[in-house]
Amino acid sequence: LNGGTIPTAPPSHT
Amino acid sequence: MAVSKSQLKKMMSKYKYRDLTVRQTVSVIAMYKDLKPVLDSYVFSDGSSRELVNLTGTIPVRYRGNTYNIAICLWLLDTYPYNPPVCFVKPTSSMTIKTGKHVDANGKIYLPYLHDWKHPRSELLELIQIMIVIFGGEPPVFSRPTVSASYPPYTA
Repeated sequence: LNGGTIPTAPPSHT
Repeated sequence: MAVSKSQLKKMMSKYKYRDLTVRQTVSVIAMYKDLKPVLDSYVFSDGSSRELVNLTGTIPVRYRGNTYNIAICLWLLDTYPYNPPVCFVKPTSSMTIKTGKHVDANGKIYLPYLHDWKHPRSELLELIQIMIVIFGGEPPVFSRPTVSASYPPYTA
């Protein structure tokens, strides 16, 4: 059930 | 379910400083629950490979008011903690690596803390805390801008 957290990243337009 | 100490001991049975390495790994996975130890084949630059434990998962990085789950993989060599972990960021297919002084195009992480690594003053837990601080100032990955689906991929 616990598949870990989905990776995220800031948007690249900065 | 989290990996137990006895499972870690088994995974690290060939590690030279097994108990120390297990202890430090346990304190990391207790604090950062999205990191988990995985036994996998590590390929050295000379082409040889060895079964080693890596810590894979995400760390929470605060950047411009938002928290991002930055995916990393930290390989523990069998000489840990006398040698630093070999660290990578793991972009998903919708991310690009932002190369810079801390990350190369392969995602390999370079930090003064790793460069100056020395047991016992250097530790896995502190390394991760430093990564969180440094990546909060300079994220190692960014989301790709959404590309129009009608735009075909270009092959040279």
